[in-house]
Amino acid sequence: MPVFHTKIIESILEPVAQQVSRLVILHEEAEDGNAMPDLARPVQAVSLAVNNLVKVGHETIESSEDSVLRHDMPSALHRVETAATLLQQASDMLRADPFSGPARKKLIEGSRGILQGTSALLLCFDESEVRKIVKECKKVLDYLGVAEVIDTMEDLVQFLRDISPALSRAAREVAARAAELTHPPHADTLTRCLDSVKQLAPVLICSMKMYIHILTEGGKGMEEAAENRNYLAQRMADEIHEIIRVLQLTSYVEDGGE
Amino acid sequence: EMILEAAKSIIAATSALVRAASAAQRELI
Repeated sequence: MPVFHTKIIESILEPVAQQVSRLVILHEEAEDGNAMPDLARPVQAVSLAVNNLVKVGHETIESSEDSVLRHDMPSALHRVETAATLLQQASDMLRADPFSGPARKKLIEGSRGILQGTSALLLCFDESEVRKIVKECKKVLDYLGVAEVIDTMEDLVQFLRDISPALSRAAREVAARAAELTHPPHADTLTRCLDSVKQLAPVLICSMKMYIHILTEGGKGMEEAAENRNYLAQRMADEIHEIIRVLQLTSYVEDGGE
Repeated sequence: EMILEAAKSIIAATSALVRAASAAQRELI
């Protein structure tokens, strides 16, 4: 049984994955099999749904700026279309011979193909959604990279104006993603890292303010203040790098899990 | 997202097809 890494993909694919497995078992146990009913109508319904998916899929490809999605999605769509053709052929063969063994094989192959093609399509779409979240996280990393060169209050105000919305967006999207994952250790890591980032953010701003204050007043401890600020910025960056790593895991095995 | 809805429809249709195909086999076992 395949394991789906997000709740939405699991909710879409899990029921039919079980049914296809059951169909294979029934087919094997029935050996020569009973006469198949006329499957023209359900096959026609699948074909219509496939046509719609292909249409929507191509619209998604056309409107997406994600080059990986634009490259990967057509083959997933093609897989679904090929599977629908197999189902159509199975239906035609079964109408001529309701006991046809090759037709049953095509039926199983087509059903599996629909499941695998749709799974590939959803995975492709999901990975694209993940890349959007990673992009938001990288924006925060870019802003953190300039923390070291902020040496006036005006620049700090601008820094805050830039990083705050980026951080809020990234935090919102990472939290939503964590809630979507089916593997608790991945979700927990995202939540834990996100909490650290949220706690570190105001401390970093304080350390930047402190550094500017010492610099302006010409007092002692400038080096320590800079070190403290850099340490905090680096810790935040490390947490965000870990978030990015976990966001990109789409199976448990990749993380050394079971 | 429209693609998720389209995927749901295709899976629902496939599910109905598999159920119809399974029913005939189940009678035999």
